[in-house]
Amino acid sequence: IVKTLDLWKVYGRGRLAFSALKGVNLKVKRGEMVAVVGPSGSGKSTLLNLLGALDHPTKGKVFIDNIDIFRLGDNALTELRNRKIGFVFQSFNLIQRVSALKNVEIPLMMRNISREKRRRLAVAMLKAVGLDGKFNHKPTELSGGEQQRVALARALVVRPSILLGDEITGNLDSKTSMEIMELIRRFNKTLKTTVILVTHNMQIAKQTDRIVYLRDGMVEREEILNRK
Amino acid sequence: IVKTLDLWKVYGRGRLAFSALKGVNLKVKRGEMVAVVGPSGSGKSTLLNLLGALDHPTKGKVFIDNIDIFRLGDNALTELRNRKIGFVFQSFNLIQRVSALKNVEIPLMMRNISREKRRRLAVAMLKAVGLDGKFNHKPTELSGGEQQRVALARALVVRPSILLGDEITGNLDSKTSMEIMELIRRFNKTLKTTVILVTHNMQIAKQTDRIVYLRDGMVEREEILNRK
Ligand SMILES: Nc1ncnc2c1ncn2[C@@H]1O[C@H](COP(=O)(O)OP(=O)(O)OP(=O)(O)O)[C@@H](O)[C@H]1O
Ligand SMILES: Nc1ncnc2c1ncn2[C@@H]1O[C@H](COP(=O)(O)OP(=O)(O)OP(=O)(O)O)[C@@H](O)[C@H]1O
Ligand SMILES: [Mg+2]
Ligand SMILES: [Mg+2]
Repeated sequence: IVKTLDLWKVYGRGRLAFSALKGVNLKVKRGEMVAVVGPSGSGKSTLLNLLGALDHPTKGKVFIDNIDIFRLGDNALTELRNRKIGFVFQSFNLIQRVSALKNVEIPLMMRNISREKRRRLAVAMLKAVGLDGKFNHKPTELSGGEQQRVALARALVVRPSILLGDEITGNLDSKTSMEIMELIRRFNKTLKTTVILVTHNMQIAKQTDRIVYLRDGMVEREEILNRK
Repeated sequence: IVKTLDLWKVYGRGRLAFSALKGVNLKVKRGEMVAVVGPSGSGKSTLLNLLGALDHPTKGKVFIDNIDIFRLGDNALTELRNRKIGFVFQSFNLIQRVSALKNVEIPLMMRNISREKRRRLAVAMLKAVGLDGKFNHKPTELSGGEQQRVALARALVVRPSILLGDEITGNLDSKTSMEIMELIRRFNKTLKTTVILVTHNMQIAKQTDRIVYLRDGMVEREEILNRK
C-alpha cells in the first residue's frame, strides 16, 4: 500500500547541503504494522513527513495505492491525504485555542456526517485514548502525554487506511503506552489499518510486524518479527 | 536545597475544580539526583513548574536554599530563577526565529561576560550534547531530539545550582539518552548540581539517587537507590 523508490531529501544547498535521506527504498503491505527506529537525527521524521505528503522529496518517489503521489496536483494530493492518511506529529500540532474535543472533530468536518454523529465519534475516540473528562480542556490545560493522545485521537477518528505516528508514546508512562498500542493493534486487526510508527522505544517496536532500522538517512537493516 | 511543604495546585473552580497536586511534601538535598515518575496526568510537570517558580501554588510552600520563594517580590523571584535554576521544558520552548546557538547564548546575556566568552560557552555546551555542526540551524531545521538537546544545553550553560528537567530523553534513542545522562551526571559530580528529572523512562530513573513515585497528585512512595 505504501512504497518508496530511491527517496532522497536534501536540506540546504552547495556547501551547506545536508542529506537527511539518501535513497530510501521501503515497501509496506496493506494491514502491516511497521516500526521505524534509529538514532536522533537519522531521518525518521523526514521519512514520515514524505510518506504523509507533508513535504516534497528532493529525488525519488512515494507510491500510495500505486499512485505516484508527487505527480498529483495540489488539490488531488490534499484530497488523498485527508481521505487516506492519519498523521500524529512528534510535536502534536494541536490547535491551541480550541478544546481537545474540537481538535478531534475538525478532521470529521470535511465528511458528510451530522454534527451529532461527529461529536459522538470524537467523544468515543477521546475515551478510547483515556481522556474521558478532559474533552473541554484546551491543549495548554492538558499534560504532555494528554496532548499526545489528543493528537492520536485526531488521527484515528477518521478511520484512516494508513496511520503514520511520530513518537506517539514518547510522553507516556509504560502502562498508558500499552493501552495506546492495544488501541492501535485493534485498528490494525479489525479495520486493516496500515500502521507506520517512528519510535525510540524498542518495547513498542517489538509489538509490530517488522522493524526498519534507519541510520544517517539510509535503511541499515530490517528485522521481520511477524510475517504478514 | 529544595523543599516543598504541603504543596497544592488546583485548576479551575467550583464544580470544575481539578486538583493536579494534593499536598506534596518533598525534600531534596544539595547535590542529589532525584527522578520523579508517574502516570501521564499525575502532576509531574505541575510539580516541576512550581519548583522552578514558573507557576504559583494554590496552597503550600516551596523553599529554595531555605528561602520561601513565593513570598519574594516578582523581581527577586525572577532573579533567583535566573541565577539558580536551569529548566528544560517538556515542549522545549525554544525561540523559533533564532538559531540553536543564539538560543543557548540568551541566558548568558544577563551575565557580565564578553561576547566571545558567551559564544565559546554556548558552542562547548552544544558540542557536549552532540550537536556539533548544527549551531546555525533554527529549531524548525532540527529533529525533535536535537531540539530537546538544545533545550538542555540552554539550561546547563549557566551552570545552575538546580537542574529541573521535564522528560529530557523522551525524543532520544537509547544511545543518545545515555550520553545525555553521562553529561548530567558529570555536572552533578563535579559542580554538585542538584538534579530533578521528570521521566517516563525507568532506565533513566534507575540512574538517579532516589525515585519519587507520583500518582493522582500525591507522592505514592519513594525508592532510595543511592544514599547521599
Ligand atoms: N530544514 C532543515 N535544514 C537543515 N537540516 C535539517 C532540516 N530539517 C531537519 N534537518 C536535519 O535532518 C536530520 C534528520 O531530521 P529528522 O527530523 O528526520 O530526524 P529524526 O530521525 O526524526 O530525529 P529525532 O529522533 O531526534 O526526532 C537532522 O539531523 C536535522 O538536523
Ligand atoms: N490549566 C489546566 N486546567 C485544568 N487542568 C489542567 C491544567 N493544566 C493541567 N491540568 C491537568 O492536571 C493534570 C496534571 O498535569 P501535568 O502536566 O502535571 O501531568 P504530568 O504528570 O506531567 O503528565 P505527562 O506525563 O502526560 O506529561 C493533568 O491531568 C491535566 O489534565
Ligand atoms: Mg523525529
Ligand atoms: Mg508532563
